[in-house]
Amino acid sequence: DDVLGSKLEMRDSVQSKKGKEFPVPPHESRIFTNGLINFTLDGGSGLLSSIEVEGIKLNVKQELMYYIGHPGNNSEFEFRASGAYIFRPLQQSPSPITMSPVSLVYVEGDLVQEVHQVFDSWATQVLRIYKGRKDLEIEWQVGPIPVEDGFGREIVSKITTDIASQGEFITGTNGREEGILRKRDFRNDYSLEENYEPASQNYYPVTSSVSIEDESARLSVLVDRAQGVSSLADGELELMVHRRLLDDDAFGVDEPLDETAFGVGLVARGRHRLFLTAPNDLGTKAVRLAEKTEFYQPLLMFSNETKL
Amino acid sequence: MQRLNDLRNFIGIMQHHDAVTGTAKQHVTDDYYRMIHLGIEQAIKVVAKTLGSENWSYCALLNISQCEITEYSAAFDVAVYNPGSQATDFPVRLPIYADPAGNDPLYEVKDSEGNIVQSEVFLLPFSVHNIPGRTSRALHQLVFLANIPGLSSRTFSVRNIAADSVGAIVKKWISYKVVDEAEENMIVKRY
Repeated sequence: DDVLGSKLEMRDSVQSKKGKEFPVPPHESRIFTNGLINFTLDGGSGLLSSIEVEGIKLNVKQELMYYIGHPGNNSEFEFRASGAYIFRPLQQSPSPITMSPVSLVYVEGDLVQEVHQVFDSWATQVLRIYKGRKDLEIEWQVGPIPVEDGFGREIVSKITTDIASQGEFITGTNGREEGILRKRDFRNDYSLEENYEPASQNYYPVTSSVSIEDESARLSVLVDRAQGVSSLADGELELMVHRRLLDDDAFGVDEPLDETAFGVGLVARGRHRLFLTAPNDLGTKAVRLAEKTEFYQPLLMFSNETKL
Repeated sequence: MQRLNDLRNFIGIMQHHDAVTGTAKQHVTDDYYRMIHLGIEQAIKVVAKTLGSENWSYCALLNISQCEITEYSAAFDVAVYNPGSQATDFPVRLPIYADPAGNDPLYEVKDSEGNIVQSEVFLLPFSVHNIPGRTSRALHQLVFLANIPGLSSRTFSVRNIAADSVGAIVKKWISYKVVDEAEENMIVKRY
């Protein structure tokens, strides 16, 4: 409060000319639409509860959650820690950052509609739809991850839907193929020791997009950077957005994955874009085109000479 | 060519698996950051020249909503280059500074033909002010969609029209960097 109080006060005194901003008590469901995509916030939790695009409606819950990283003492096997090389959580499903409803700010304009969600002072995100676009953008900001209790944390964005994905999900391939099919607890070329490390053995890299689908719908998430991804249960996706760990994993770096800047842990800020389409239709083509625009981000240059 | 070669060389180094995955000691990672930054700085000079003037600059901290030109200038140009082959409606989000005493931020965006482009001003997410090391004073962001054909650039002019209407003192205050808090307080009082 000491650090932020004055800025909050300053912010509260500012009214935008265009668009309306007002805090909303988390007890009323609300639908946002731009005419192409609708999304609904759950009144109780303040979290995303559904998306609807072109007649396809999907129940979707999305929230930032965390794993506690496995501590270790740099030994080879039993006490090997989660670190730069390996994701090795203590528990096999992520914990919520907050049990309370997230606090919300709605920002509504003709061009953009946003919902600012605060899970904690170090974990926030913006849900956003633009005029003329069919995707829901989630801009997340995570960090500095708290480690004062002696535990490292690995933060994921967990998306839960009612898609019957049957243990499968598809990771993109930077345009080389349609995608790589991943099956839960399964490898094509060797027999997997089941339940050895149920969460981490199902994590895969994603560099462009990841999808789950059934006969009625396909949900794709475009990423703006390489991340870890998994689907630990049908209809679920988890994307790992940030990690801060306190022990070395003994694979050679010889340092814990504990990046600091300005004396505190690193803050990461990035974006996921959610596309809801019918499976195997032109909508999936739109997702592939969007992947390209996401990869080839425009370059912005500035001049204050105003010489057009 | 030398400037572009610097970036090319550094990108080559960045493809080492340690640089891609982050499995490196922190001082090595810091060195990767240093190299890629130097490479970008050199290459940006080439981009600026292709835009017709070396006065074009790049805001490396735009990812944390910080940019000196957009925050301190009452009028500026934005060139948007689309390196992809597909046309894109790219959402341009620029941090801007509005008078915390209550002046409504009001901006006008025009394309290179002088047509007004739809734009809106919103509050930045509050969490952005929590980013350590961020020294921006922007509380708002200006948003507009830039329609850019493939492999092309377009230039947009942005003007703070609130600054036009409140006279020379405030105009000067917004146009130039305020040197210290005392001066800023004085100008706010006069305003």
